[in-house]
Amino acid sequence: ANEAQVEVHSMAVDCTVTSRFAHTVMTSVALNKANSSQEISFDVELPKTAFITNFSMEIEGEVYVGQVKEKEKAKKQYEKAVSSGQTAGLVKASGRKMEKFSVSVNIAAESNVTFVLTYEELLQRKLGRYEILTRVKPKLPVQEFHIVANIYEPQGIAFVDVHANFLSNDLLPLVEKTVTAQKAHISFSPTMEQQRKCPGCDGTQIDGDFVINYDVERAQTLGDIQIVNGYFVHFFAPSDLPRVPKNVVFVIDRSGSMSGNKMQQTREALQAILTDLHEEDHFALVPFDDKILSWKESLYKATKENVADALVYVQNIHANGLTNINDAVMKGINMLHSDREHKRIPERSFDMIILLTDGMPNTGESNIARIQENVKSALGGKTSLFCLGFGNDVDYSFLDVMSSQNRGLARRIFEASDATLQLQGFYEEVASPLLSELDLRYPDSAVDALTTNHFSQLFNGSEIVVAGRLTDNNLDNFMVDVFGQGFENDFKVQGEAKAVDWNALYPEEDYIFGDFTERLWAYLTIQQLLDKSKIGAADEKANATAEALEMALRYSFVTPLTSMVVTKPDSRDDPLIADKLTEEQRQREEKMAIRAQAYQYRPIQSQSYLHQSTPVYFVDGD
Amino acid sequence: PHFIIELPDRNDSLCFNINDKPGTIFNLVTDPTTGILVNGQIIGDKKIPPDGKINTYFWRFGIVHQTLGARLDISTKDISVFQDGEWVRLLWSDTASIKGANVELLVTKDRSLTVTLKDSVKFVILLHKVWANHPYHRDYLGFYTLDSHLLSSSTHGLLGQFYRPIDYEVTDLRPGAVPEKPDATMYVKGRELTVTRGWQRDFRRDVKNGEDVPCWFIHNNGTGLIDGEATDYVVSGLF
Repeated sequence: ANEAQVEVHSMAVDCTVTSRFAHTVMTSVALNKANSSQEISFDVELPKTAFITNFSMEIEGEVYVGQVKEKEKAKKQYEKAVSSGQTAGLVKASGRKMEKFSVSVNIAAESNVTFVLTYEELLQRKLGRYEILTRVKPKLPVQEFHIVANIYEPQGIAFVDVHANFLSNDLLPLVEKTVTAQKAHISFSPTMEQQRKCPGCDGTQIDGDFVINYDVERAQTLGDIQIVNGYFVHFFAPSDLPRVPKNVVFVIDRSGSMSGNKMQQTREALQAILTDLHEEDHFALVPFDDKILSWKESLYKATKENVADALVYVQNIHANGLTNINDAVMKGINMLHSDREHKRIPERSFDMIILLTDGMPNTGESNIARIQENVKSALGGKTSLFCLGFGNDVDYSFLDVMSSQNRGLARRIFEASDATLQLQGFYEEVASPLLSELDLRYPDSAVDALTTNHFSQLFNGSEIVVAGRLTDNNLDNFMVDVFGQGFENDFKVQGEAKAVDWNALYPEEDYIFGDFTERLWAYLTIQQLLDKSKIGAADEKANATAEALEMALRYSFVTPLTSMVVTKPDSRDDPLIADKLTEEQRQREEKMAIRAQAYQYRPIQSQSYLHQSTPVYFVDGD
Repeated sequence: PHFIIELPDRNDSLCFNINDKPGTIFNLVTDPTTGILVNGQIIGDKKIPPDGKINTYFWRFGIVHQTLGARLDISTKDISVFQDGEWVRLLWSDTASIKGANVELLVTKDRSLTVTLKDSVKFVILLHKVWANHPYHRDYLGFYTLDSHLLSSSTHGLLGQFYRPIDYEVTDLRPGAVPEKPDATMYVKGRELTVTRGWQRDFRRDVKNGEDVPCWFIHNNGTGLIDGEATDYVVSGLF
């Protein structure tokens, strides 16, 4: 609140990664130097892929701990808090990758407060690396500041890179990095003087993202299997597989709302993507508005001549008209199916449709449920659909569900100067399929509560993770089989998994959070159940939701189904609530923020009209 | 007069003005299937204001429901209803209600008339009373369609054509001539229009001051948004 009256003693970020599972604790200790009580706030940011697991405040010797509860139950308390005028929500979206957790509390004169926030996430491998992202924004230099990360990877560490957008030449040498075969230690702890923008200044130069990237060794084709305390996890990402040729139809929205930057960025991205196509790939372009066009009536091999021709075509895609998603996707599907039927594309090749759109369907079939049904039924589980939602006007959940129903995934493309790179980046992730129809099998008698073990594809640079519970706690090894379809041949690999002796691997460590495999399994299971709760039959959705809720409560994860209730000492009856935002909620928040900016002159009285459901058409005079 | 088309599904509204010579009668709603017709006549100010801008307003509406045999003539002076073979005259200065088999009317003194035509449409007409000695302005009326879902898909007219959903996209928000009213490009009915973010007033809750409704304003008498031109909706008589 009053910066001159608050002394931040310490701010610490401690991250422990054990086999991709990251456990981060953010701690801050502050002193109210004023001779009267005042509000002190704790604002931190955490990755949107993480689940908060714990939060506590220690004030005058008493510790106030957040409790994870079922969202509906927490909401009742929340509503009470809102009705009494409190701002109860603690978590807000923050940029593309993060969400902000903020809490403030009244501290007596000359008293300390200690805030501790803990969150966990399974790091995802993208483009051949994992990323640990920490955002730090202390307003003032802090007496004790540190970011420490310890990475334990029994599989072996291939490389570790550290960078931060606030690291000046002065600060760079302060980043310590020690990498051994299976452990990496990174620390950054500038003194108060080193934090200052200039000698004697109040401001701090520590403000931004601290990013650690690393990858692991991949010596075994079978992947790496770890057995710890009755749970196992299997990481599968073989390093030496040839890529499978792909047949890709780019279905590109060129409706009126794409005009300007979005269309230009799409053209630029397509130029780069088409140039990067492998010669054995086949491709087609289907730009659409209310009219469905196509570069050619079937897919063509990505020869230099064809790519050159397509590049010219792409330059002439201009925005105009309305949005007919249904017919455009259908056109793409029909082209793929017809080419398959007439054997114009290789038998062993991977079919995909990449749909890019920035808006809701508003002509042709505009009922999104019917579009989803049509697309699902036409694709018939054979082709992957990837959807890119450009900007904030698109209904992300529509694309998310449609992709999930069709072996693909959805991604948001944020309207910004780097949208071209975002589009290219997404394409790179899916550009090189290595295997399709993958099955990872484990002895039925030895495991249960298995996470998804069938995957429609594996892309170069990504990783498949399967975890499960062992039915026999004393089991030290078991057989693992992996089947898939690769380039030219089927892929089959079999091996025996053995429990790693963690004490032998890391003899100097007293304790590496011992239940990490179980928590990793729980995190992965909850994520997959949450995905399942969006698609499928009503009873399947309800079961998945109930199971995810039960696990989130058991493992104390703040998920979209649970909330953390935080009781402040000065408002026991009005608790605060920390929620997990879904991508749709984030998008809604961003949209509202953008609208508030663009139409900030919009008079407040108009609010009442925004909520009415019956349209009114009228004519009147001023 | 200013027209507002509210689109609650999109949290948005469209608006445009239609002006013509005082005395012109416009068709607002025609539904050949149910036999409903709403026409309105405009008047101008008492004299040309100093800024030279001639403002026009609706001062009289003629409403016909052929199937029900009902006819309403509503002006700033009085309200006449033809029902069951006879004319009934109501005054704006009274609070009154009529509940017939096919037509329901509710007059709120010097303020509004709510009309419900059985199984077809419900609307409100607002009376804007101006100081009698005002040098320029006169009394005028507003017409608000509250429920039109029973009308047929062939309904047309300056308002009626919008009783069906309309598809449009707005993009390329950019500074306009007035800082607080940005311009944008609207794609609608296969056309590309320059529109301006602004607001128009809804007087239902506050007949004196109105409440602002933010909307995309379509210039030139709604050209591009409405089917055809505004002059296509000019009719020769009120009924």
